[in-house]
Amino acid sequence: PDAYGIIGLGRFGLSLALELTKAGKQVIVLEIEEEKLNAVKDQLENIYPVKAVTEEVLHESGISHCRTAIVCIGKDIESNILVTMSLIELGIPRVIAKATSVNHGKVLEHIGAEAVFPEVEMGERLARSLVSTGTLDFLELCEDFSIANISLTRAFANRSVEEINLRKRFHLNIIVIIRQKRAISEILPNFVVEENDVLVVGGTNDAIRKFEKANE
Amino acid sequence: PDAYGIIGLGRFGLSLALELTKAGKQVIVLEIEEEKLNAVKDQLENIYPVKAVTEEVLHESGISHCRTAIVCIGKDIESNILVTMSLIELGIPRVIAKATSVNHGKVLEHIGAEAVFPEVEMGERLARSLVSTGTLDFLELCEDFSIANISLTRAFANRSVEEINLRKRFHLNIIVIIRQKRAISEILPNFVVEENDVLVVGGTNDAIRKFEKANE
Ligand SMILES: Nc1ncnc2c1ncn2[C@@H]1O[C@H](COP(=O)(O)OP(=O)(O)OP(=O)(O)O)[C@@H](O)[C@H]1O
Ligand SMILES: Nc1ncnc2c1ncn2[C@@H]1O[C@H](COP(=O)(O)OP(=O)(O)OP(=O)(O)O)[C@@H](O)[C@H]1O
Repeated sequence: PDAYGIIGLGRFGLSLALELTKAGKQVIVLEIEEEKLNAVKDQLENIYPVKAVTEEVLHESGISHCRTAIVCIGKDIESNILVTMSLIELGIPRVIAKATSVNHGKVLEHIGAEAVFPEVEMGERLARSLVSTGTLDFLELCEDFSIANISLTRAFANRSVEEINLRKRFHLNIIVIIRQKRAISEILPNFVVEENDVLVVGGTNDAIRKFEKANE
Repeated sequence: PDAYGIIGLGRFGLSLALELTKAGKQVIVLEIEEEKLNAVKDQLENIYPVKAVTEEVLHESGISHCRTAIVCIGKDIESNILVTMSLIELGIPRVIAKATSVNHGKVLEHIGAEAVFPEVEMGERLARSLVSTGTLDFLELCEDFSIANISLTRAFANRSVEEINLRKRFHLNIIVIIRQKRAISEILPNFVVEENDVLVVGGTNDAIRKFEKANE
């Protein structure tokens, strides 16, 4: 069934399990440290403390019937690789595993799993958002189009959208405005923006940078 | 100057340093384990092996004059927090630090730094991309507005934008269409979409989910 098997409840595994659960997915978790499971027993349903991840345990917990399994074991690279191998041998259609180094990742890919590198990927994401706009919330969709969240300063406060004229002056589109955590998507030309409104804009990195400068 | 000070060259710090360097930024790195610095001496310019991160070292290396500093020390939480405090005391405009737990993050924010949680954020990102079939990237801006990249399947190929009628049928806005990594932002009603075009859409999570289902 469309269920997700997660092995290892470190920070990565736990965050993955909680987010999948929030999205309404069925999640089955195997973890060797019982206290980690106890800490979340009211947030996750199918949690199984195990001594080791054996084929028997994978069958009994139902993970062997999951469509996707994610191995989130960290320091114990041997277990990370061997558990991944068992999951692939069981015929689970999609097996993803956390890699702690480039070569570890190569081994995982050779045996048929997809490797993810959480720390490396976050380093890259942070670098990109620092370089482009100085905001932490930034999405570069392709070389010539990015989306950025820009919190308005007094420089633009209390002016109407048509007066600010983002499109002509900065070559940016307003995608949505977030005020007090609520989205305002129907934005008329006479809409007046306020300080701290978050403008979600789309355009080139240069255009975003210019607007950020004007907003200082 | 617009230089970046990085403290700690673990996987997160190294990836951040390399990506910033690739973007043409000046990067200064402090690390206590010399072998880690030797491994990258032909990829990074300003690398300083240190016994400990003191104010003197911060001045001598030039980090005290950086506009942004990122503390990437992991297991040694005491050093992570104290080094962060020193950077803030030195008046560095923006200090970002890697947090290993929620409470660690709260301490960092209390002292004036921005906390990042690489493993937690990657767990969330992976969950979101797993949950949304065909969705390559996803950004939740607030409870009622998210942006998702959806790669079109044959279900919608070769139809015009006005025929698909995303706004009326799915309550979604098309922000931009990405074809062969180039952005098409001026989208007229008669624009015909092709298989594998990436539609970047905005709307509620429910609306996005419905469109993803229709795109299966
Ligand atoms: N053989 C195993 N079977 C199941 N769980 C395991 C096994 N080995 C380790 N784990 C669990 O996997 C989790 C993650 O492993 P570990 O803490 O070593 O990695 P980490 O890289 O520090 O994690 P993170 O960065 O995600 O917090 C831990 O909770 C650990 O108890
Ligand atoms: N006081 C310090 N000053 C400078 N560097 C330090 C200090 N303490 C630790 N480091 C370095 O910071 C780096 C990251 O720390 P550590 O390996 O503990 O974290 P980690 O969470 O496992 O890292 P990552 O997940 O990014 O690989 C290491 O290279 C370590 O040598």
